[in-house]
Amino acid sequence: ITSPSTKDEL
Amino acid sequence: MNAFRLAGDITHLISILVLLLKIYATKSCSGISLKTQELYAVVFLARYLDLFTDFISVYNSVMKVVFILSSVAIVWCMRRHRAVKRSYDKELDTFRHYYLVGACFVFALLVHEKFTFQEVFWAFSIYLEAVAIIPQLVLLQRSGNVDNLTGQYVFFLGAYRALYILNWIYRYFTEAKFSRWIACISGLVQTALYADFFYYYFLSWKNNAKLNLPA
Repeated sequence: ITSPSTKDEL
Repeated sequence: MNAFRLAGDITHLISILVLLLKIYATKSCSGISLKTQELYAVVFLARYLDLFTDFISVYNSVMKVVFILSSVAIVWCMRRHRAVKRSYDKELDTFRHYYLVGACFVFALLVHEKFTFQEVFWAFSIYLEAVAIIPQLVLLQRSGNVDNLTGQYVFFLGAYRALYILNWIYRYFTEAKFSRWIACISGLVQTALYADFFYYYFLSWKNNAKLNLPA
């Protein structure tokens, strides 16, 4: 799972 | 992933394809600012440092590679390709873009989400992207008339971040813990910079006239 701080946008 | 963000990414990709089409089809980069292209290459290299560390999705990784490779290829082409570099408006593209890089980096050292190498470079890339279009807009003002492909390139480039703003509004209302204030504020500044270009672009489209920006 991606931590909330991970940038999932380009 | 929501429709606004997907539309934004596709619009961004279209802007890059239009620019590549212009350069390869006309073998010319007249009206294109090399400095803006260099700034975009720095933006993507600084932002996608997590390319090999955080895997989000195949789509995310593929698009990151496409944006990095295309922006570097465009800079390389404008600097090295004999025919293309001859058409570069060197004497018009004189904006001091190094100041933009320095100012954004200092600002990222001051304002970021976390003081880590990756987060500071991410904030730097967000700020730099907001102002990266300035040399291009200055070049368009100086060169007056804008050829169709260049106009479409700048239009799609501006439209993509406007779609991202809709994406952030949507995510704010649908996701409990969504807070992307650095990107939101920079995105608003970035889109505002295009405001007068959008105005003249709309006028030229409405009057079916050539796009020319007042000097």
